[in-house]
Amino acid sequence: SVDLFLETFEKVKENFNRSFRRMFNGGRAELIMEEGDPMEAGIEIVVQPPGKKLQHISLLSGGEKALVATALLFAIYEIKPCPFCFLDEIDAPLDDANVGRFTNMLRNFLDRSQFIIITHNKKTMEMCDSIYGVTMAEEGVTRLYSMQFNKKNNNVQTLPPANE
Amino acid sequence: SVDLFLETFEKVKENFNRSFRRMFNGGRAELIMEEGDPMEAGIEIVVQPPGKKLQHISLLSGGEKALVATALLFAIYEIKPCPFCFLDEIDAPLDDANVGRFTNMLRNFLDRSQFIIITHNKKTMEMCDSIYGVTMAEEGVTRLYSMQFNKKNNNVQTLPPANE
Amino acid sequence: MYLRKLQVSGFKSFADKVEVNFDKGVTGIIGPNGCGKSNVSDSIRWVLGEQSPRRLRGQGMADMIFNGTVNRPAGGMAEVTLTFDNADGLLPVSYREVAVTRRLHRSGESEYLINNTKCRMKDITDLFLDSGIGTSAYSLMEQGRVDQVVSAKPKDRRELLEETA
Amino acid sequence: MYLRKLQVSGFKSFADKVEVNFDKGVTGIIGPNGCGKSNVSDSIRWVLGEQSPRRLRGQGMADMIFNGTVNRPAGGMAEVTLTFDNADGLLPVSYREVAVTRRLHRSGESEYLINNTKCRMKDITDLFLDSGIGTSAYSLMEQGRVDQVVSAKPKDRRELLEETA
Ligand SMILES: Nc1ncnc2c1ncn2[C@@H]1O[C@H](COP(=O)(O)OP(=O)(O)OP(=O)(O)O)[C@@H](O)[C@H]1O
Ligand SMILES: Nc1ncnc2c1ncn2[C@@H]1O[C@H](COP(=O)(O)OP(=O)(O)OP(=O)(O)O)[C@@H](O)[C@H]1O
Ligand SMILES: [Mg+2]
Ligand SMILES: [Mg+2]
Repeated sequence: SVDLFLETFEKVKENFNRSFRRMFNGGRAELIMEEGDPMEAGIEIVVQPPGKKLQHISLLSGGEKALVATALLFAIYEIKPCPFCFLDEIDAPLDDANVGRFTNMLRNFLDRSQFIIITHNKKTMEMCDSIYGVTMAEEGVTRLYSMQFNKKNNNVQTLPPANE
Repeated sequence: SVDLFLETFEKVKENFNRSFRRMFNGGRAELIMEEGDPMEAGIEIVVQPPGKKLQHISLLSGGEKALVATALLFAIYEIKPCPFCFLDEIDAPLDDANVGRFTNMLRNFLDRSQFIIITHNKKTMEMCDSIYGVTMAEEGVTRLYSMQFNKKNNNVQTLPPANE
Repeated sequence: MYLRKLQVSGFKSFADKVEVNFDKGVTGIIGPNGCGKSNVSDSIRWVLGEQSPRRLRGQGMADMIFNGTVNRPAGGMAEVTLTFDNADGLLPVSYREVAVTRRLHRSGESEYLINNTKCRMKDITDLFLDSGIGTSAYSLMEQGRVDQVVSAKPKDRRELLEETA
Repeated sequence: MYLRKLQVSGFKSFADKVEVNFDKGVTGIIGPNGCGKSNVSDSIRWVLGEQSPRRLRGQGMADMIFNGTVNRPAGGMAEVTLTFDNADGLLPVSYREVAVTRRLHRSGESEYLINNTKCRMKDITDLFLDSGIGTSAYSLMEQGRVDQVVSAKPKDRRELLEETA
């Protein structure tokens, strides 16, 4: 129904601005419904990173776009948390500072959702409760091993194999 | 003319297989001209990473696709080197071992081309002859500084500003 | 509700049976390029009912079955089982644990099971209907698609919000 | 032939004049997200004659002019100059150094110069015709486009090879 959609839209809009400000340390973000029938209209995104002018998202950088998308995802999770969420290298375009902001944001959702994250980034690995290493020791055949993050040498190490 | 195109196609095909084998440490790669008029036909890519079966490229992983694309680029550079080449975060999907293979491959072309590479990866920074740091010390305004890679502490440091 | 276990065998590069136990909180999956990390996420998307091979990076559904290596013959069947802890009753069934299974044979024949009982594809998608889990929902964010949420056309962004409503 | 110098002012986030000297070999460009790294590559693509704003991530060409920050007003003109060392005579002109310049005013008026002499857009694209440099060539690989070379349709891959012939 139209009312439910409009109500959800307003809530996501509010959450989006809040999570954007957390990801970017300031600035603002807006979801704008296009003119016309609310059951058909598309949704525009306009953002203003701190210190910059309001601009169309196509001018944003690769890393900024990934941050905006993550802020939008978190805005939606706040309204309708999904029981588990699988993120595949969502931190790839981010620099170290933004990976830190992303993982901090993630921590706010751990009471509501379970996360499974594929990553190459040591900072993201550090915040994981458990880690699976994936290998193709035999070429072309995938196996998984339980691993853990060793905070002393900032590296991962293997536990006894998981597949026995 | 058709002959020139076919001759170039054969050369790129040969180079592509060779640079693929270097990037993947083995296996093989093929460019296949589709049926029909050689002036119209499209080009298919079939690859076989070492130990795996021959397969369509859509099944490859994100990192493998980036490596195949890089191998194809290098195959073309061998035939028609461009005086300068600008690569924007081409190493982003690669793991450390593959970044190493990429930078080794790049070294083979330094006598023919000049490279400018945008990267977040320390291993790639290490092989640069000179480095420019880009900052927005004043929000929204881009400046560049000369930097150099310090091999002792595996980090970059600023030289006197370049813009005076 | 949360994800407890994933069992994969004969699906894509999982030639041998693989079992992964999940806890609440955050589980990391790491490893070199091309070793099978995204295939883990494809296996979850597949068992939850994905019908488009393209969304699973294949040309046809047969690409989901292990197609062999230089040293191993191709497999005859792909099978994935996903087990949820349903103690909070989010899924509309009276079981404490819910295991969904999908199989595909080389012949093209498919099988679907809930807690080891044969069912139809529709029974699985109906099970997850209002849970926020499913192939179109934002709970499975594929590699490289994160900025598509932002770069999509205004009408496509609307779909994302409609799912939330 | 190689790239010696890039001078940018009033283009995208380059509010103040910026000058970058290049050597032969490999130059690295590093920095945090959103600071202007890809804008450097856009400035080179623009001065070499790019006519599609979309390829430069803008809605229209006016997006190429510095549109201001919270503390600074918008700029009135974008200007980029690219200087090549032409000692090997690869470019079909008798100069040892070749500098190409492109300007865009808020009014929409454009200017093109080779070694400070006004010329047309076509003169610049003709200059680089057989050199392997230019907006369509594979010498400017944008962010995120590397696997498009591989994921493109077979007919599109043909274009890449035709440029090489
Ligand atoms: N049906 C199949 N049978 C056997 N192997 C397959 C099949 N489908 C895909 N693969 C293999 O899976 C590999 C890709 O795995 P995947 O995409 O999960 O890698 P990844 O770990 O995510 O790597 P990256 O870090 O580069 O993203 C391919 O190399 C391919 O050979
Ligand atoms: N006309 C303009 N005027 C002012 N700023 C602009 C203009 N066009 C783009 N920008 C700014 O440039 C920034 C993007 O820069 P760029 O894409 O070069 O970042 P980057 O350094 O490549 O980052 P990443 O590492 O995330 O790829 C945007 O934040 C945008 O605000
Ligand atoms: Mg992957
Ligand atoms: Mg960039």
